[in-house]
Amino acid sequence: RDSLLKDAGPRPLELTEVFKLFQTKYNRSYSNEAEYARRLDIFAHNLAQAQRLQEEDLGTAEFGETPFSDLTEEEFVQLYGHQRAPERIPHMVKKARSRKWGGP
Amino acid sequence: VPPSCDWRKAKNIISSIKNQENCGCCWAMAAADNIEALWHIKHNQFVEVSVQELLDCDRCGNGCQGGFVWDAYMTVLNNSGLASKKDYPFQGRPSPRGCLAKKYKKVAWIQDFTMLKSNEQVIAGYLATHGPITVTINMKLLQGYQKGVIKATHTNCDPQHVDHSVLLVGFGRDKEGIQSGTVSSQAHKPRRWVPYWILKNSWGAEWGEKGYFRLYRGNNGCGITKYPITAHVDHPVKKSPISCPP
Repeated sequence: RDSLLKDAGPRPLELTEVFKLFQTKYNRSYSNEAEYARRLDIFAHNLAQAQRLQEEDLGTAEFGETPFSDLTEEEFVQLYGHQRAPERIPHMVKKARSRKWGGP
Repeated sequence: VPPSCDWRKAKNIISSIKNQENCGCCWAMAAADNIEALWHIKHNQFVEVSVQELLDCDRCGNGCQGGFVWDAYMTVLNNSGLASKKDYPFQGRPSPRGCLAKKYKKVAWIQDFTMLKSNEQVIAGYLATHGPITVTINMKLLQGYQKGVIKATHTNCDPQHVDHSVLLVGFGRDKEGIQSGTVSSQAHKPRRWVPYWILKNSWGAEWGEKGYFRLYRGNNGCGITKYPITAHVDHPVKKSPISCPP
């Protein structure tokens, strides 16, 4: 798992495999290579964050991959929170919104 | 206050998990969940009310861009009730035809709504004797949540910044490290009881613990005591109240 969760530098093969499984599981596709790379970075960051939360948590919670693992924290709150959001949601999220369950 | 309470165990009280999809309408779903649960408790009648009506008729307009549970209750009071989900189904975006409240028969209504004291003991007592309550929390830790009891700290989950409304449906205690199957990751910590709240979310039944999640009870985790708000559904004929199964 450590090798999976490097935050910086070239992506280890395992991470891209994990990301591919994530895409299959949650029916994700991205409009171009740059978008793919950006989402992969966000995914890696979120898994690292989840591991940190797991280590910090004093309860019994388990953190890890969820349907929101390829969203930035801002996108997550904007899409699923109830703060009054600006009218326009970033283009790539809107494009991907066609997912039936409502993911990006 | 009983040691534990789980309204999910009472038959036909808690409706199925909703899914807000790409619409920022957790406030409408939490309010609808609250009204449905109270209607089931008070009238012993299972109804599913229209979230879409709350979106379309909300006084702030465009309910998919966010809103507040108290506005949902105001909408219900102004419209003298809510239509059924069947008549006025959820679309996940505002209806182009605007508010259609007058078009459909009401299947549930409320008499009032109140905000409880920001005290977890008071909230637990009310929950156990009256029914589920909406609360609004900081959602930050939910992005990576899979299962178990989240024990948030005020640094990793600011209780002053709340941005997601959900329904409080029970509370209990977890033995750390055994029930949640996390022995391996917690083995180095002494096992203790972990008191928790049970919360119903609106991100579908695949998320979290079949659509629910648990938050540590006792430290105002993620601001759970900031806005404890519930509708009042009075019973036409006074009957002895049922209480929450342990």
